[in-house]
Amino acid sequence: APEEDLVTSLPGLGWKPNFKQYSGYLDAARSRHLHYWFVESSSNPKTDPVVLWMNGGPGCSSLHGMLTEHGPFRIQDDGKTLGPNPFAWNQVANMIYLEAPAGVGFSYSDDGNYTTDDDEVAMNNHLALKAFFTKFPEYKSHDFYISGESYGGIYVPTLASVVLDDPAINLKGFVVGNGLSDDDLNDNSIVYFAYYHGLIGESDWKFLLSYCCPGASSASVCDFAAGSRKSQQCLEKLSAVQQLVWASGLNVYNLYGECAGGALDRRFYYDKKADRFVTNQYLYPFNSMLKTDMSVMTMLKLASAKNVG
Amino acid sequence: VSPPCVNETSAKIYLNTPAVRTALHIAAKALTWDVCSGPVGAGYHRLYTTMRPQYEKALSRKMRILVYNGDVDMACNFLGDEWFVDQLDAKNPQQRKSWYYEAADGTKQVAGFYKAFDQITFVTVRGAGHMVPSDKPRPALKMFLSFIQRQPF
Repeated sequence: APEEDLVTSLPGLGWKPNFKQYSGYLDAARSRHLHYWFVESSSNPKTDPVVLWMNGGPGCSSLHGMLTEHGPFRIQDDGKTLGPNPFAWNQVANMIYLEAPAGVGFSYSDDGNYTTDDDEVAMNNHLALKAFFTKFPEYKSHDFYISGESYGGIYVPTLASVVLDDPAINLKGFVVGNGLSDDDLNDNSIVYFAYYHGLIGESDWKFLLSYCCPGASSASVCDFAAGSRKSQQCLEKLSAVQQLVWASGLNVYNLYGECAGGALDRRFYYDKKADRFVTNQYLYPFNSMLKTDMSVMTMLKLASAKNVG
Repeated sequence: VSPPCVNETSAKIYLNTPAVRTALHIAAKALTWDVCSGPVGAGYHRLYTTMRPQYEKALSRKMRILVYNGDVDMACNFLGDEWFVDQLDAKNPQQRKSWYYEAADGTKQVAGFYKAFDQITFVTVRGAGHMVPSDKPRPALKMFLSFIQRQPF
């Protein structure tokens, strides 16, 4: 293991972890440097599998997964201290948290170019993995799994598909949590989900069925996505459903959870307290039926530009 | 830029503390840490609308796959992923069953439901949203352990 990447102390950590951890960079193509945080298993690091974890977005940090989901540390509300997570996944696996693609979190590119696509991300993540096993050759023979969530539903299988053709990595499988697997199925199923959870009523449901799949023999087989490409009435009504799910103040990530910051019926706004832009359009690639609001998209790009006030 | 309804203030404060950046060996060139990157999100080009070919390739190469969903998430809802797994026509489909975990008070509780095939298993986590390990850490760990250690659900 690379001594220079060993994390010897962490501010705010008032207890001594019973595992080693490393943080540093893995080089990919085009002068891109991907930040990783590797926490060894607290059980049997020499025999437990190695698991890569990636959060989604696209463009969101895996340190979110590390520090708020299943990593060994939980940041306390003060933003200064770290508590233990008794349900950390590194109790049974050696976990790599990779911030990818470049531009996410602490990962960066020498040329400052952060445009990318699914295949390039998979290719760079594969290069990063090769760099990881060069840094940590003692883990090369371990069972290896790729895991992730959300847009990780794309990152994980595309990376697995590349790694499958690399005999140097001992890939055994992958794990996808709440992943985007298929656009049409995700778009279709949310309509059923909304109806079955009481978000839309009987009359809207009947309207949807009649305009989106007029010939369907049963309500259980309506292909709303296909219908939206044929009927303007279907598209309009589906867009309203998507608006309800994504931008009505409901917490799109947890129907029964509260929405941090409150239920604001706005698609793009500046949160002065948090000093950031908030947008339900962040995940616009998820959703083909939510009408693209060009003003929101433009605002999103402007918010990302350093030299535009 | 932040996704809606997510509070990342404490993570942002912690990870941007100079001493933390030093402890983690963060490069001077790295930007201020944020949960999601506006430039990456805005400049991202999607190439795929389905992952079916990638799953089929993995299954043909005898990979083990776990697809899990918190069942109250709406961004990537469980129904769509269950349909996706069903449509892969994986071998030897088993009946959909409940799975269990031991709650903090020692009682046995229903953690969710699962459907197993030869190499792929679809699992729901009852009452969890998009970020399953945050919402239901105890069943999430049990699920992960069962998969990694090849134990039955």
